[in-house]
Amino acid sequence: LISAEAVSKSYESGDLTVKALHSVDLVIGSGEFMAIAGPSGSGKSTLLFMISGLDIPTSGRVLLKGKSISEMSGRELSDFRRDHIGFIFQSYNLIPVLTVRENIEYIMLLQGVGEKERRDRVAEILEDVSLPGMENRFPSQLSGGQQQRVAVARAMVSKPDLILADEPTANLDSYTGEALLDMMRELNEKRGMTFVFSTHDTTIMERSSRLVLLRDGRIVKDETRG
Amino acid sequence: LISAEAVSKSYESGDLTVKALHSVDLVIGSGEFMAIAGPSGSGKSTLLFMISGLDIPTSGRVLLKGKSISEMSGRELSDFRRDHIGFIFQSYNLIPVLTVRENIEYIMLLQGVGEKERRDRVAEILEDVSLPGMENRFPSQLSGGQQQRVAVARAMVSKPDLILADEPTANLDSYTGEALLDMMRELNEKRGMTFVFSTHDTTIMERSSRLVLLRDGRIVKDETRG
Ligand SMILES: Nc1ncnc2c1ncn2[C@@H]1O[C@H](COP(=O)(O)OP(=O)(O)OP(=O)(O)O)[C@@H](O)[C@H]1O
Ligand SMILES: Nc1ncnc2c1ncn2[C@@H]1O[C@H](COP(=O)(O)OP(=O)(O)OP(=O)(O)O)[C@@H](O)[C@H]1O
Ligand SMILES: [Mg+2]
Ligand SMILES: [Mg+2]
Repeated sequence: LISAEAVSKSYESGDLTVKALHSVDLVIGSGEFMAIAGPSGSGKSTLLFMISGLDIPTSGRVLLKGKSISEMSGRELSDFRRDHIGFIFQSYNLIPVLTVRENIEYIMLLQGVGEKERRDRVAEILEDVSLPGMENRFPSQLSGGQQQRVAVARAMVSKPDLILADEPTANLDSYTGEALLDMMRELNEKRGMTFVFSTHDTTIMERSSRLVLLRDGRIVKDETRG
Repeated sequence: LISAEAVSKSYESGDLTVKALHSVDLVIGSGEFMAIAGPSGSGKSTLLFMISGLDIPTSGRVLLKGKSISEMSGRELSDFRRDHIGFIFQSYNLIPVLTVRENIEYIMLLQGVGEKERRDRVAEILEDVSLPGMENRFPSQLSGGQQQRVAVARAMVSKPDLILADEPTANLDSYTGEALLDMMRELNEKRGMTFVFSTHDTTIMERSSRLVLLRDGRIVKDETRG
């Protein structure tokens, strides 16, 4: 589905050069439920930005369904992301001037989904993340964990093949976090939706069928379990 | 040190009214190491905003060292906060256009601390949060957990009597999070610095000498242990 081949990433700005990833190889198959763990600063967010095409490697390449991202036009890449990938940012990236409903339905608008169906799917996804009735609030009127769940809802509502989630339960209590994990596992098992998330939560790591460990920008362990 | 008496807080905007806290009583003594836990949306951030004076109760009152906040002038309150309270926000609130050093030393500038001493204390606090040498980076050049630690450093560097921390380890792996907790415990035991933090992390809850549980804006448990 997605593969990274010898991907390295350095951030450069003025005289600051930071090597965030060193020659990372990773193949993500359809239907996986993979956790990426590692210390703060080890490269988890950077790796997610590379495999989503939201940022470009310094060297190496990323293939989406066999095609190298660097060979895609900007249009082709953004269409691919819109139709196949849902991204949940570590800092949510909700649009402050849009309501919860508008934030969530944004991508369905781009896909040309009709108004009645958008309304119904927003209501349904809000139920799934335990935020019923929050459609008309603005992000600033939500708690941190509620904002996080709206970011999750936004990524899920367009039913993408792949969800890339950057620490999706960081601001959730264990009960709410596990409910979210259950929902994701169910979509994975019943609909074959692929999940790749970075996490610090050992509960999530234990419930993933594959665990990748990063340290200082390198994969030090890649373990598939039952 | 700080006490909340029958504090209630409702957020109102247009036709939306949200009761975030219902008649909360809480007395925080000097030298405590208190964790506030509870589900996402239960009122943790709101409670921290009330006891820091960063926001005003709808009813009830908050006393700082015996004096009601409502009887203080705006100047008196902000001076008190500057000199006695360090606040770590759930979303860090780092200033994007300032470097890590400038973000951290801001409050020392307000306090009139000299340049050499500011430099030294910034270097020292960055060591304490395991971010040595990061002085000249901008917040956007840091990982999520690194930004969180800069927010922690900023609150700590002015050596306040009281630290109020809103989920200070949410974006940290367990190792980095525990190192932070060790540092806070040491300041608490050796310098008598008071810590009140909201958290979802059971490790932190277990290592606190007092645990307050919130549910739907009410305190449902307030337990002091050894
Ligand atoms: N500005 C606001 N306007 C309206 N409602 C708000 C506002 N801020 C918070 N709320 C609501 O008040 C309640 C308590 O919010 P608070 O941020 O204190 O929760 P929390 O316990 O910190 O949650 P989390 O663990 O998710 O950070 C929630 O129901 C939230 O939606
Ligand atoms: N824009 C940037 N400019 C310079 N360095 C950066 C930039 N973004 C990230 N870095 C650095 O790259 C490294 C990896 O960052 P990344 O955000 O991928 O870590 P992470 O594993 O997601 O950490 P966390 O668990 O704290 O979120 C870190 O050392 C970080 O400081
Ligand atoms: Mg990250
Ligand atoms: Mg909160």
